This record gives sequence, C-alpha cells and structure tokens, in this order.
Amino acid sequence: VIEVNKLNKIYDSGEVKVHALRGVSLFIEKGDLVAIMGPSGSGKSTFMNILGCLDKSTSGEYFLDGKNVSNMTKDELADIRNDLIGFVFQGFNLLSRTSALENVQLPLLYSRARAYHSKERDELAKKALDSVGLSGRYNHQPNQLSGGQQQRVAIARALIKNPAMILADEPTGNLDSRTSVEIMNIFQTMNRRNGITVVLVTHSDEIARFADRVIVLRDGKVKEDIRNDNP
Amino acid sequence: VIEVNKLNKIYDSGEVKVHALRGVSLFIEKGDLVAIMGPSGSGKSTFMNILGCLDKSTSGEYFLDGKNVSNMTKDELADIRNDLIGFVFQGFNLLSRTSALENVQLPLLYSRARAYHSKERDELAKKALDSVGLSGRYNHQPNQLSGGQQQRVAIARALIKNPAMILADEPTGNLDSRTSVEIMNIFQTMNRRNGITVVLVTHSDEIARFADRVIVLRDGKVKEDIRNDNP
Ligand SMILES: Nc1ncnc2c1ncn2[C@@H]1O[C@H](COP(=O)(O)OP(=O)(O)OP(=O)(O)O)[C@@H](O)[C@H]1O
Ligand SMILES: Nc1ncnc2c1ncn2[C@@H]1O[C@H](COP(=O)(O)OP(=O)(O)OP(=O)(O)O)[C@@H](O)[C@H]1O
Ligand SMILES: [Mg+2]
Ligand SMILES: [Mg+2]
Repeated sequence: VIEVNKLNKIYDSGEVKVHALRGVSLFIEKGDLVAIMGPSGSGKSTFMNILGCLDKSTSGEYFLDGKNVSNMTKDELADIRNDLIGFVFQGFNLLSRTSALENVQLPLLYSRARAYHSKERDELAKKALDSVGLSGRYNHQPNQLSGGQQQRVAIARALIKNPAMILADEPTGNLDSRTSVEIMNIFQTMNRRNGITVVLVTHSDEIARFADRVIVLRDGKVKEDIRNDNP
Repeated sequence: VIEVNKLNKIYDSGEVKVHALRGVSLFIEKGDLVAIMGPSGSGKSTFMNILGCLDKSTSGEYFLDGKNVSNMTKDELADIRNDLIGFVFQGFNLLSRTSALENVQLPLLYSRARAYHSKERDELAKKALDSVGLSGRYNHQPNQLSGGQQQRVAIARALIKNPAMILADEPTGNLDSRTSVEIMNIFQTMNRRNGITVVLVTHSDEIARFADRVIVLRDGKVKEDIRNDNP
C-alpha cells in the first residue's frame, strides 16, 4: 500500500530550479494496477523515482506499507528496492558490457531474502527472457539488441523475482502494438494471479486500458484520478 | 533520392550472428515523407543506420542522389552525414555533460558549408528549442530533463541546419499525443514547405498517418509499401 501526502519535489542545482511535483497526495492499494499519464515534463518519472525509493521528496510524506520512507536510512531504502520492487526505467539502464542473461539475473544477485545458485539464476533468467519473446537473444549485449529488445530485457529483469510491486516507467514506448499487448498481458497476469501491485507510466490510451485506474498528472499535480470499470 | 538494391545486413561478432536485413530494395523520392513500421527487431534501426551512412550493408547497394554510398571513403561518408542529414536516434545520443543549447548547436560546429559564429549558433539553437516547446530548458543537461524533453532536444538538433533529409528513429516514442502531434506538424511543414525528405520510424498508426507512404518491415524484409492518399 502506497500513501503519499503533499509530496513536493524541487530540483535545485544552483543554475537550474524546477518545481517538478507540487503537492501530490494519493493512495494506491495493494494489488492495484495503476496507469500514470500526463504530458511530457509533468512529473511522472519524478514521482516514480520517489515511489521506487531512488530519490527523496523535498517535502511531504511517503508511507510504504505503513512505514514512513522519508525517515529511512540509505540501507533500509536499498533493502526495499532490492526486496520489494521491480523497476523498469524510462531509459532501460542495462549494463553495457553484459549479456541479456546476466543483466536479467542482477536482482537475484542482490537478493537478501535467499541465495540463488548460478544454475538456478540461469534457468530463471532464461524463463524471464522467454516470457518477453527474447529466447534467441540470451547472449546479446545491449548494443546488439534493438531498442524494443533492450526494453524487454529491462522488463524481464523487473519481473524475475516476482516482486511485491512493479514500477514501470513507459515500459512499451519502444514496442510495436502486438509486443506491447503481450507485455501488458504479463503485467495483468502477475497482478491478478499473484496480487502484484503494478504502477506504470504510459503515453498510450490503449495501454492505459489494461489498468484498473488512471491517474493523470499535469504540471506536477494530480489532474484526474479515474477508476476503470472494464479493464 | 534514395535507392537501395538487395540490401543485406548480417551482424557477426563471432558469438552472435543475426541476419537483420534480408534483401531490401526500394526507392524514396526527394521530398517524400515516409513512415517505416514493423515489429520490434524487424530491422528498422538497422535500415536507418545504413541510410544515415552510420553503418555499411553486408551486401547490396545504396545510392544517395545517384552516388554509390558503398564505395565512399570514411571522409566522404562523414561529409554526407554532416552536410545532408539530420538524425534523430532511437536512444537520443545527447552529450551528457552538455546543456540542451550546446547539444542542439553541434551540427553547426561540424558544418563545412559555412561557418557559424557563436552568437548566431545560440540564436538558431534557441529558436530550434522553442519550436519543440523547450524554451525554459536551454541550460538543462540531459539528466535534468524528462525522457520526452531529451527526445525533443535530439529532434531540435536534427532540424537546426534545415538538412536535405531527416532520418528520425521513433522520434515520438517518449512523447504524449499532443506533443507528438506538434512534432509531426514540424516535420510535415519542413517537408511540404522546404521540400525536406523525411524518413521516420514509428510504432504508432496515428503518427504514420502524417506520412505520404508507409513501408512495413518484417524479419528484415519489406512486407508492405502503401501510398497514403490523405496525409
Ligand atoms: N550490433 C548488433 N549485433 C547483433 N545483432 C544485432 C545488432 N544490432 C541489432 N541486432 C539484431 O538485429 C535485429 C534488428 O535490429 P533493429 O535494431 O534493426 O530492430 P528494430 O526494427 O529497430 O527494432 P525496435 O522496434 O525494437 O527498435 C534484432 O533482432 C537485433 O537483435
Ligand atoms: N535532475 C533534474 N534537475 C532539474 N530538473 C529536472 C531534473 N529531472 C527532471 N527535471 C525537470 O522536472 C520536470 C519533470 O520531469 P519528469 O522526468 O518527471 O517528467 P515526465 O513526466 O516523466 O516527462 P516525460 O513524459 O517526458 O518522460 C521536467 O520539466 C524536467 O525538466
Ligand atoms: Mg518520464
Ligand atoms: Mg529500433
């Protein structure tokens, strides 16, 4: 369960000052499948980075499963990221000198809950890559993959540990419609069958239709918050 | 005018071998606005890299304005890229320690046709950034910009010299629909008013509708080639 209260984020690097989030308050229930939409620059990635404990708000609170994230230490935040959240970044963020198979296994290496042996890591990684249609690409490095294939490696990496929550920042931006639908079916299945909370940013109405709820940001604020009765 | 004849591209790095283009033959007339579509991994970026003289085909010919590109020296290829083509890459490819304003000016620094003074470069760069809605972001570096803003800096950079041809690989993948339409209006205006040839890759039918012609790739081959009568 996510609760944010009057969340503000101001980027201030001396030269540049941007008020990217201006008082965002909302709840996301466990097991929700939420789409976040809004114009370019409206604060979506900023919001996702705070939800994912990758960045801190300037003011306001963020409660994750009842615990105040703003009070946590760096180690506690790292543990949340590694144990609870699967993250798909807007820019993929794959390791460049590393194969698809190794990139996908990274969350298993960081796992504190249990240790994964190398044979098991390989099997889980292959399954995850198969599920996103990349069976022929295990040993390719990112620069040997198309844009949409890199995006799918990032998705497979987010899914591999069956995390409690998936945060996906524009996961289908580089994919054709058929592959996008396959990815959304994966997210929807994990949500409905395993109760995984999914929050995804998208610019596409077709993708947003898979969600139970659509939150629209504009200029750092929540403009609309609509329940979708027929996802 | 672009003419390609039985273009093949095989990526072979020892470990990995992929036949990405399998005999692509087609003409693109001067002043055409062409959309290239197709599934993820079908060869679109590979084709665009060859058109843009950034990569060589494994076999087959590529004639640009009647000259055989496959026979050109590295210097001749660099000149074509700098003088004739504005390129929007799928991954933006911005310089990271460099402001939006400086990133956009790069093609002017490489220009051989004429020299641009620093004051003129600044003015042209500001105009280009204004045209894509980034007037408030001149001094931001890429990591201080949203995904869609980075994409728009890349677009502004491709437009700044009014090149003879624009090659744009998924230029609206990170943009909301309204901003996407604004960008497509820019491309369409440059095409219709200045006669600039535009070849763009897209996964979106709404974007493809702006083109005069849609070429669909599949498994490295041309599957469809349709004239659009109402762009
Ligand atoms: N440097 C490389 N080495 C090996 N294989 C490569 C390399 N670059 C691309 N490929 C492969 O060639 C095929 C075509 O890639 P390309 O990038 O042209 O696809 P695309 O149509 O642009 O896809 P997308 O829509 O996902 O961007 C893919 O299967 C990809 O894995
Ligand atoms: N590190 C930073 N420093 C300064 N400004 C920033 C920084 N990161 C983002 N911004 C600014 O904050 C605003 C919100 O950025 P954000 O990345 O959240 O937008 P977004 O909604 O994800 O956009 P897009 O749809 O284009 O990805 C933008 O105007 C951007 O220029
Ligand atoms: Mg973003
Ligand atoms: Mg591509």
